[in-house]
Amino acid sequence: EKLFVGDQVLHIMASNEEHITLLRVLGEQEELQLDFWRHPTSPGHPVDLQVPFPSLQAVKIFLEVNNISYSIMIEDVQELLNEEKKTMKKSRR
Amino acid sequence: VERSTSTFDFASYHTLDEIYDWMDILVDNHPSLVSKIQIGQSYENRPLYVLKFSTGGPNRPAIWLDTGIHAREWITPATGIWTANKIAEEYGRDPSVTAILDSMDIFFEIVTNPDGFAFTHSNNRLWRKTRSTNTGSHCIGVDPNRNWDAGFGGSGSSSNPCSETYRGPYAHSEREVKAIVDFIRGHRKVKLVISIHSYSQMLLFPYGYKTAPVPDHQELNELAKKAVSDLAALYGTKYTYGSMVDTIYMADGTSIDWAYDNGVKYAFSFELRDTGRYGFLLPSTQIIPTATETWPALLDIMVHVLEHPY
Repeated sequence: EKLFVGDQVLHIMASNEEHITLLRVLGEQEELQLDFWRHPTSPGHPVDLQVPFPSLQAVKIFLEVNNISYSIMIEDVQELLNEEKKTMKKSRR
Repeated sequence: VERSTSTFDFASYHTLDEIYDWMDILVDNHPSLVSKIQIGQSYENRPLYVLKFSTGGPNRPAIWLDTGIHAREWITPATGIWTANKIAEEYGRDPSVTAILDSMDIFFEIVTNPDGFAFTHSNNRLWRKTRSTNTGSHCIGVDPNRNWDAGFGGSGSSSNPCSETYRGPYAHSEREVKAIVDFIRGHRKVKLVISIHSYSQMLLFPYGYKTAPVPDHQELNELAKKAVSDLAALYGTKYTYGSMVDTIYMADGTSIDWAYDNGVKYAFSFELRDTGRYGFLLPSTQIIPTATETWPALLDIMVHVLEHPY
């Protein structure tokens, strides 16, 4: 079973076309193993990006250096998944 | 084993087996209205089931609804289950549902990508694609909503098997997609297609693969406007609406573009709750509110199609 301990989902606001391009370039870096939950489309549309724990620092630095604003949408993906599992178990009982 | 829809927990997420068992219960409870048909098999040989709601009569015009084409979007089959139950329960009670089913059949595929869905329960909760293997690549799966023969292969999808939007080797390469294509083509009288996704709060219509507006743009736009307005009435959930390419992004090979290009004038794609909080991990406490608010919008569209035969 794949675990997502420490993974975060970042809610990113791209304010111009350059940001969109930068986010697309970021997404193409396969070693970071990023997963766009909402893809970069146009300025003003939020982008949601799931970032594995080992890539978090690199991604946050990239965003900050390029003045792309973001907030943390999900602090720890695995915590939410554990909660979901617990709820399903409870419901089954 | 749950044997009654009245004891089934609609406010919880369920496994594929539980959903398939529930389908049988729904059929048992409404034998003169609901039947279950199999339209094909998935890549891993799971049955592809469709619920058929029909009050009889041969070769009636029909409505196609599907949920769960992207495996991790769990809120969509959960909403689908609630909605299918609602359709069955409201026939003979709600005048709109009754009028629709007195003239049209409804086909509802609750788990459109069962291999992916089972995989989200056993191996990777955040899996999106099908589970077919790709020759020459270690990456698995095709995005079943980039695999349709509508602008297939264009820039709004990926040719990389490792991408989440990989279009596949050729249009309709995925059994899950081909089964629907064959069914809708074979039926010949499908008048409405609604494909349900999550989670951007949008109601979209063709095109996604090109910027040109469809000839019916104005009518679809007006209908979408009414639907999202009625959806918002319950909890104030704000949806945007418009053509896919203008509202979200360019996407090639999507189901609603294929439907439109194949004669289905009314083709919509829903993006359910929520914006910027939980994404694909929407808590189960939001299943009923999501399904409940979506219902009037679905009904608006279905009634419009009933009242505007073509």
